[in-house]
Amino acid sequence: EQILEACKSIATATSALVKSATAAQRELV
Amino acid sequence: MPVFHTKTIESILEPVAQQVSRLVILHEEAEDGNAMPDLSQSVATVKHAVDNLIQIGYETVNTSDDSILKQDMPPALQRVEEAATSLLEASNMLKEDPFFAPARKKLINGSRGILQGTSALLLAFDESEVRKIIAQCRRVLEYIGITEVIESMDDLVTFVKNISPGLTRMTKQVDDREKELTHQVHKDILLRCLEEIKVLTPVLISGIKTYIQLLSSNSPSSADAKNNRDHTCKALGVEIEEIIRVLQLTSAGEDDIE
Repeated sequence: EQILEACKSIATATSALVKSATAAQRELV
Repeated sequence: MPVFHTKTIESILEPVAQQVSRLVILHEEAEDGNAMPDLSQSVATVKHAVDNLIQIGYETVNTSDDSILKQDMPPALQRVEEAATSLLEASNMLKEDPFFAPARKKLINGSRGILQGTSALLLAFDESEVRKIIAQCRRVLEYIGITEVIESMDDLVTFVKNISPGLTRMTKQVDDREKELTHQVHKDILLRCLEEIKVLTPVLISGIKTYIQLLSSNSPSSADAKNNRDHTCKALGVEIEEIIRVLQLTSAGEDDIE
């Protein structure tokens, strides 16, 4: 259960990071 | 067709997989020429989450008695840790130069690494959970073998008393697992097997009872009753073996032959 929660946190944080990086590029497209 | 074989894994990884895909597509179409924003805060959040997972992961490895899990988890944890380092490096490089192409590449590889490492970790953990269900199935399978030596009503009462909790636990675990799966074919097979087991169990008990009664009255039909009992017992075993087989499948298509 703890593993699942920890993986969920990583996925959410990585998703937010990649979203920021993608959004910045989208402004140009 | 679903990519992830359980709803839990799908709910965790699907959103991040989609985000990473978008970033990769932008990069491959050379549309990522805009200045990259400062990602250090976002990367720090990822790093914090990774550090937490590493701690929990190794605690799990150290306390688990599942030797396969002990073997599978460390490489996945290492992968996630390395990916986090890549993200940190990419973020630092992009802070220096927001247009630096190798840093963008590193950012993509780091994100992919997080996704793949987390995926491997979730898979290792999931397989470990499946092994627990399979162990329960095998316990029931083993106990069913006892039917051959049941020759009195007292033995039958003991048999029913002993097998019932294990059988209930097994069907509950398989039923819960079925609800977790994303592949419809696998779900359907498990449901069909559970249904068969529900039908066959009382037939087996009744078959054993008939055999005992005929045996005690020295009836010549006891040989037929024995055959019926063995046939039902075998059919029950086949269904449990099928459950074990399907529980181990992790992708659609593996079962197409069936």
